[in-house]
Amino acid sequence: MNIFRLIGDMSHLLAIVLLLLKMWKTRSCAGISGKSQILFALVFATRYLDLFTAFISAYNSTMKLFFISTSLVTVYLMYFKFRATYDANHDTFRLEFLVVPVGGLAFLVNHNFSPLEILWTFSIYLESVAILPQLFMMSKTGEAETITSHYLFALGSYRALYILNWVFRYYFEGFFDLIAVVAGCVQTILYCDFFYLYITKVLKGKKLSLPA
Amino acid sequence: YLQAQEKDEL
Repeated sequence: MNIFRLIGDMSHLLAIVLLLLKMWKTRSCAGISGKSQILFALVFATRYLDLFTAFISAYNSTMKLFFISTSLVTVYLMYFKFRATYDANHDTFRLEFLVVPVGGLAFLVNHNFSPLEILWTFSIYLESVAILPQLFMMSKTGEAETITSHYLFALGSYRALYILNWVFRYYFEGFFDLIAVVAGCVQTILYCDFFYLYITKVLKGKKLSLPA
Repeated sequence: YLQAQEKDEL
């Protein structure tokens, strides 16, 4: 464990808490892409299958349980409890355009051809594009609530911090995982446009508005 | 075991 990965995990945790807070306080999931939340739930479900077979540490197991449970609660809130506030008309990204190519790629490019490893690889690839429905929805609505932009900033920062973690682990531990690094870079690059808008607008107290 | 150990990231 290193400081970059720890701050990254805390940033990820913060993002999820911010989203749940937003939905609970405003009793609404307006502006949130349910499709991205489904993809995140799928990412955790396929990545943490070793939750009961490989014990790494109490921290690792606790965080896995937290991510799996909160992602399911988020999907539940969006599609059941606050369904009336779900903006389906703007959340129209076709999930099959992401899941099918990612699934195929996981089959072709992985570290070893075992079910657990292929599912882990699928999860890594899927996470790198899971935010696309959310970004697509924001480009269609042309704006985002401030709390939603904080959620996205924390979510995008987590994987950017993981890149620093991989640099650290490469130089100090000789650890290197090409699949995780490439996917992590793609994931972070997808946020660049949003990061620019967040830093130039939201941090100056303005509302986040995208050039629709 | 090494494989499982390696997957120590979230």
